[in-house]
Amino acid sequence: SIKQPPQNPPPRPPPEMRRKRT
Amino acid sequence: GPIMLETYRVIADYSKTSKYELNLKAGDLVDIVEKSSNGWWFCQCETQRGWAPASYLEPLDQPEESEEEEPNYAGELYKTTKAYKAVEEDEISLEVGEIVEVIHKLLDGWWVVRKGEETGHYPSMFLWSTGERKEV
Repeated sequence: SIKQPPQNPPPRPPPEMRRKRT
Repeated sequence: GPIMLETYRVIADYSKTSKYELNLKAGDLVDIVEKSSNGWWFCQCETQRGWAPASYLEPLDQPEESEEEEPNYAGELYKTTKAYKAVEEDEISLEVGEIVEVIHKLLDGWWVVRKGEETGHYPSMFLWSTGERKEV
């Protein structure tokens, strides 16, 4: 059985890893 | 028959902050069991199973292929179910019960929302669809 997802928002991507959004 | 799971590659180290999450190491491969729109994906990695942040994963097979929906500049109306105070510059602070326009649903769970003149990222897990579109 799948547990409930965490109740806190996921972390933002590390800045150097952020996908380029244009 | 067998269920084929999508494999993703971990792009940065991540240390779990709650019980049912996974610790991730850059370069690890994980299979995705369930993708939640709040940005937490249920993964399995060898014998471990748990939640991982989608923004730390990239698809192994089609790295260029985008699974994301196109932005909807007209906006879809959502109500905040929880207040959030911006931490990063590109985020937006909102109180509980505010109506916002969602203009881009990002896979990492941080959707782009508009409130009046202000636009910024907000946790999708704190948003509830009103089922309405903004009247122009």
